[in-house]
Amino acid sequence: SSLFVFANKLILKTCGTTTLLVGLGPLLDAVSEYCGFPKDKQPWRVFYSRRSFMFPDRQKHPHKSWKDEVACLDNKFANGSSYVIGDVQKDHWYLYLAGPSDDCTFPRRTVPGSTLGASGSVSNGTSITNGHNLSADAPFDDETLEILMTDLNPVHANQFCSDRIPGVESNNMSSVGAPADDEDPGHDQGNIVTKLTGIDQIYPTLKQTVDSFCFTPCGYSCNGVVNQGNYFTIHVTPEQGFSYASFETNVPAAKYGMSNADVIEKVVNIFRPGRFSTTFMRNRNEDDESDPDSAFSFRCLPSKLNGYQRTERILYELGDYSLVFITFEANR
Amino acid sequence: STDAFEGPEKLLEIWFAPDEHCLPYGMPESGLREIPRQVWEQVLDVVQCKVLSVVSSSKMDAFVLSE
Repeated sequence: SSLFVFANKLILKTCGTTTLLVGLGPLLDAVSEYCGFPKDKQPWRVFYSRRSFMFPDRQKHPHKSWKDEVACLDNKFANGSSYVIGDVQKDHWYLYLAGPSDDCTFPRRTVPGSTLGASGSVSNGTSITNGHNLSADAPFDDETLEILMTDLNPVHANQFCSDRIPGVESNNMSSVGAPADDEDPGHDQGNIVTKLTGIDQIYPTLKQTVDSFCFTPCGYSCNGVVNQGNYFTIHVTPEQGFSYASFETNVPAAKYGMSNADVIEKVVNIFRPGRFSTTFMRNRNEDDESDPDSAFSFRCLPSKLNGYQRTERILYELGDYSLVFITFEANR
Repeated sequence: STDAFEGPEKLLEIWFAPDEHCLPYGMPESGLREIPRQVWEQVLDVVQCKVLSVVSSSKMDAFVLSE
């Protein structure tokens, strides 16, 4: 599981039988107490998503069903919309979105360098714009690529079992490895796995720090901090019969001379799943409006992948975001 | 297996402003990063996760969690 905290947003991703949405109230309380965000105001954007669970009966309320999760979210946020994407008999994906409510109007702080531009007089580097909505058409860039993989190739999955990992002394630590918080050998083992599997080569030319951990007897998590302000995160459950791995990133591949197809191919080659789904979500910009097919729908994700056949492809336009959902199956 | 582990995650993303330069008035300049680690740990206790390690950059704090 992972938590990413930026000045303006947070991302919390948890697996197993964790109770993420139970923590929503305490989380919003903390934002109110320490950041002064009014409790009665709606956040600017809320996204909640998950793949269909493998063992829903073992989840704790409200995570036993999508209906209960949506009810929990609707209890906290206004204007929420929920979606089920993909074949409900196979791998499918759930998404909940909430934007600003109608009364989401409050003064904002704008500092030089803002992509939104300052309004009003500047004093000590800061201006205050009264009563402006944080509007949906604000010029900002946001994209998230997620790859959810099941039925991992056993040879590839075994790389994430602690008894298969070479000793720490016999390996050079990854040059991108993060220092550990404690003496748990899982940190060192995580660094080794990061290097041996090629996870540190997904973005080989970018400045990155990868914080990795190997669980005993198996399992792996890592957070990659890329160019200070972007992230990727990987979580692996390698046990045969219910093996699973996920990759998620907000690194804008195109900005760094890569394509999402490049990234997907690298990640899939690390795990060689029997099946996987990919979601790519991005806010739309002017280029997309003028040529939506070439700018977003077709260029962003691969139609072919060596050793796999694409089984589904779904496009959505969700407010000011576009979403592509595709699924692949291995030609085994 | 009766010990099968649920790998698929829940994913929550909350934005309080479009970017770090445009925080709501009243929020500190560091925004959500003003929240102390111990408070995040209390929130994560409710979620049933523990912090294993943290990496920080000029733009973000990244926590690897248990489970």
